[in-house]
Amino acid sequence: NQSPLPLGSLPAVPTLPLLQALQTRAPGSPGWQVGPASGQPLRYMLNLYRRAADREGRPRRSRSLGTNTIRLVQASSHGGQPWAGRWYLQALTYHLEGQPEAEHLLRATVVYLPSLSLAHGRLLCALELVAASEAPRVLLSPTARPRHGWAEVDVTPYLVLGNSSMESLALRHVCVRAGRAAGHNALVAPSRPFLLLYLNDTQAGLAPPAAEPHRHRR
Amino acid sequence: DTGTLAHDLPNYLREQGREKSDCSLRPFPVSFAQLGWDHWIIAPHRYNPRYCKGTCPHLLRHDYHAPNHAVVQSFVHQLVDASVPRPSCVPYRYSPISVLMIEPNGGILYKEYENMIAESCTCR
Repeated sequence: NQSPLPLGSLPAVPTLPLLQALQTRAPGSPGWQVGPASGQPLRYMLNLYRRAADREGRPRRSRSLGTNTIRLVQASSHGGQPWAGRWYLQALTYHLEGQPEAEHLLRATVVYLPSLSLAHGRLLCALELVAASEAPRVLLSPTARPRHGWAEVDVTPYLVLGNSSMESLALRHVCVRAGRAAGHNALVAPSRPFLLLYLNDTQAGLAPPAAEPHRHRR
Repeated sequence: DTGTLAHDLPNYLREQGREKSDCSLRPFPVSFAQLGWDHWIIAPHRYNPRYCKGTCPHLLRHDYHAPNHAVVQSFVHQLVDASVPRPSCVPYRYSPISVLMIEPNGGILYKEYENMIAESCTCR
């Protein structure tokens, strides 16, 4: 029977470490632009969460994430009509600017549906890496057995070049419709592949860097 | 061997078994809906850090995992100088909490925050 706490009753900087850490990410803090995530990326992450933690939020001993932070990055498309006859071609870009310094990339995978059933036939999909314009395209093959229909492609090598990490990743989502084209869903768009960054946050749970005296970069 | 020594002192005999006011873990659930954060924190729906409260018994049983010093301090309080406080009831073990949240750019973040839930109490 707890009455909702008016936010005003909270001190400007909550003393509870978790709330303090979360407050830096709350809406209203700089950077909020887009509405809530939905659809298959949300379902994917909810399933991941339920396998990794119980209802109270305590991580399960049996979890095998291998890291304490996983970020799902959604792609932005370049617009235009992706359908050309039986082919679906969509150029996608994943923006990776502004990753917190304390989060170190361990692994990166792109998750997509290799096959979609349609009313009359199937949509078969693959991913191509778009490197520099003159370089030949690289067809990315799944690196893990599809789970719940999802396929994963390890793109870590394309994100970490030497000591630096890329600011973005460009892919092409290529699908072909197998079977008869009939009805309105002949042009159904497959769900957009999303990028998963497996990160090790060396400051997980501690006060965010901004709470510490600012150290000048050397 | 405090066990046998304790039996020699009358008021120790009275402390047999767990009292209701003994040092123990208490719930303190806070729902993210209360904070108005439930539209961007997807899971869990509430955060229960729990806390330790209660008096530390004179006989510090093994399950308190109390350091030897706490046993000594308890004796000093009881036998030598009552102005020396009894050991305090504080958390002993913690567990992390996993949070699933929506990010400003529409991404979704799973993060584990260390030492955010008290799992057991100790006296020290």
